[in-house]
Parts: sequence; C-alpha cells; structure tokens
Amino acid sequence: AANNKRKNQNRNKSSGQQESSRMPSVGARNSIKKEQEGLQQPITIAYVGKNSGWPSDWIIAPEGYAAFYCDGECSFPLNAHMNATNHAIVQTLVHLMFPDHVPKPCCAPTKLNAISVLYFDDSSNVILKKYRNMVVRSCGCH
Amino acid sequence: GGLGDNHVHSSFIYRRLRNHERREIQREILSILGLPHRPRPFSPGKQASSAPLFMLDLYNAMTNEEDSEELEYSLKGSMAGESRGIRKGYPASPNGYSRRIQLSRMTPLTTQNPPLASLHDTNFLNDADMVMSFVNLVERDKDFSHHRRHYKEFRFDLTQIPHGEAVTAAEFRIYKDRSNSRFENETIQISIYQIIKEYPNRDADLFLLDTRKAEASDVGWFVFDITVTSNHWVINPQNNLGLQLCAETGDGRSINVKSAGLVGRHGPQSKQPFMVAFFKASEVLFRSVR
Repeated sequence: AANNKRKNQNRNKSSGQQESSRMPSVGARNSIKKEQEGLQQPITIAYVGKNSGWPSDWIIAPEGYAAFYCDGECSFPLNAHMNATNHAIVQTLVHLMFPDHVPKPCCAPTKLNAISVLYFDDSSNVILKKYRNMVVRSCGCH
Repeated sequence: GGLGDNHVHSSFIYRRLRNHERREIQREILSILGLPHRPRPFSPGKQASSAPLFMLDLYNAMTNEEDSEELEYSLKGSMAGESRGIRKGYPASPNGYSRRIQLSRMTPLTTQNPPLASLHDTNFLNDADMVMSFVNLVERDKDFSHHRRHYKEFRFDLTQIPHGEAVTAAEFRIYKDRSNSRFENETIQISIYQIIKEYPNRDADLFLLDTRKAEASDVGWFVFDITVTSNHWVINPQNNLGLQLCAETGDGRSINVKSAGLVGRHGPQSKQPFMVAFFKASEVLFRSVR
C-alpha cells in the first residue's frame, strides 16, 4: 500500500500481504496501510510467518502496533510518544521494501548548542563570536 | 586517542587526512565562522592586556553557560532581577562565575583583576552574537587649553566591525586605583564626553555622555555607557573623533586624571582603558551539507 501506484486500491490486509510477498528474503510480511499523504505515514505491523527465519522480535511492539515511517526526509523522533528505535527499524524495513521511494532512517537534532570563538583581529582588537545551533547536544536516537 | 584507545568506537575509521583534505576542512571551518582568513594567534604579552583578559572572562562565561544548566538557571534568575540562585546560596559553577556575578552585583567597583564581566554584561552577553573589544589608539596626549589641561583623549577604530553586525550596547571601561591622598575625603566626579567637532586653535566641542561619582578609596573598573555614540560612529565613521574624559572634585575643580587614581595608557597593561561593544547579527550563517 505504500506504493503510490497502488494507493487507490483496496486498503485491506490482503493487498498489504501481496506487497510484502515481493520480498522473498524477508520472512515476515508487514501490512502497510497508507492513510494520509505527507511525511509521516502510518503503518500497522502484523507478524506473519513467525517461523520463517526473519527475526520479528526486532520490532519491540505488539501485534497490530501502529507505527510510522517517513516518506520524505527521515528525521526522528517523530513525536514525543513514539519510540525512536522502533521507528528506525520500521523505517529500515520499509526502505528495504521500497528503496526508491522511502529513505533510510535518519535521526534529527533535538537540542542544538552554540559555540564561542575568541580571536584577535588584524588591529589587535579582540572578537568573541557566538555561533548558534552549531553543536548537536541530543538527537532522535538518544 | 588512536586506534588502541578503548574509548574509540570500533566502527570509526581513523586515517590521517591528506593535505588537500585538511585545507578543505580548514576552508570549511573559516567559512562557517565567517572569517576571511585564519585569525592571528595570541602573541606573548597581549594576553595580559585588559581587553583580552576581559574578553577571555566573557568567553569562559559563555562556554560554561553552554555546559552548565545550573549556571543557566542562576543567570536567568539574575536577569529577572531576582538573582534566585545567588541569593539562595545556589552552588557556584566550577569556574566560580556565579560568585563573580555576585561580587560585581554587590560592589560595582571591585579590586578584581582582570576586569570582570558584570551582571550588566551577562545580560548583554545572553543576547549578543558577538562581542568586540577595541584598543585605545591615542598614543600622545593632546595639548589642551589651560581650562582642559587635565582632560584625556581616547579613540577607537570601529571600522573593523565585521559586516552584518548591529551594536546593541557599548561601554568605555577605565580602571581606578586609590586617589591621591590630597583627595582623601573628596567625592570625585568622572565624566566622559563625545568629541563633536574639533578646531585647530581652540578646544573641541564636546557632548556629555555619562558621569560617575567615586570616593578616593574606590578601586576597580568604571563602566560608561556609550551605546548611542558607538551606533552613531558605526553609521558615520567620519564623525568618530573620539572621547574625552575628565575628573573633578565635588566643588567642580578639575583635577589630574592620574591623581584621581584613573589608570591611563601609561599604567599596567592589565588596567589599560578600553572599549567593548556587544552586537547582534543581522545575518545567519548556515552550515553547508557535506
């Protein structure tokens, strides 16, 4: 369902399973439900074929977990209540499914600090300059 | 740390940068900082001058502010006029800056050396994108008339201010030692003037900017607000004719600046008068994506 060409087709689980079946190397099949246009796309995780060898326990979520993946530039955390690790895993899986349409996971700075630089100019005056938002103090991963 | 360092993350690839890569990174850093070329390194002797010491003090304050949430709390309290952290015995930051603020807050004139960043400066500092100190360019005393024989002149070159910076505050700072014993019980008035117009055969026209009163025993840095004048000079550099300073007794008698205890350019390097200006950037530099 994440495939734009198919977004107008039935949004039921079976169509999601059809999409997932295009990834033979991945044992689990995820049903992806595209409900809205935009950067954050909701998906529902469904574990199918748990014994097929794919480590479904990578995703720390229950069956039917409502996750999100980033359709445009990926930058998590998406929201405060969302789990960044899960997002990274979900984003990776969706990217593996649709590498041309969905980017790899990438965290965004959540807290930026300034740096200060002190130097003499050519006239022996002293300059102290503050550069805002230069150091990432925390990001979506932490 | 090197490859053998256990703290190094194993996935990090270490290699020595090639010359052209190093130059590229240097160029990138200069570009980020908005500098035309690599700044001159500190030269011996200059560090002990008053302006660099003051700037170093501000730099340490800025750096520690970034590192310490406690200090941020303390400064915010101070800014609100409450000084919550200080009054309630909030623990001083490791470098003692909170303590310094307390000192300068309680006693505008202190015996501290180097010239400390005051609470006043801390407020400016929080808002400023750039702070710049200017050295006094006057090397020889002018021949003033008898009436102004005790006046001292100071000049600062404000044409070196980087592009895109607007002055938000400016101060003239001069150090006062104990006055001559002749003025033991006197109140000394120190006035700073802007030179409006100069004439070949008579005294210049002056405009009074700021006045401070001090006791003979007062020791420390005097700060004069010259914000308006600095803005005027930045916009009209041709009008920058400098400042004049004079000291008077309570009954209006002009006295020798040195006798008043004021340290001029012949005094110790760490007590030389200087000017400092606070700026707000009008343009924002962005990091380029690499």
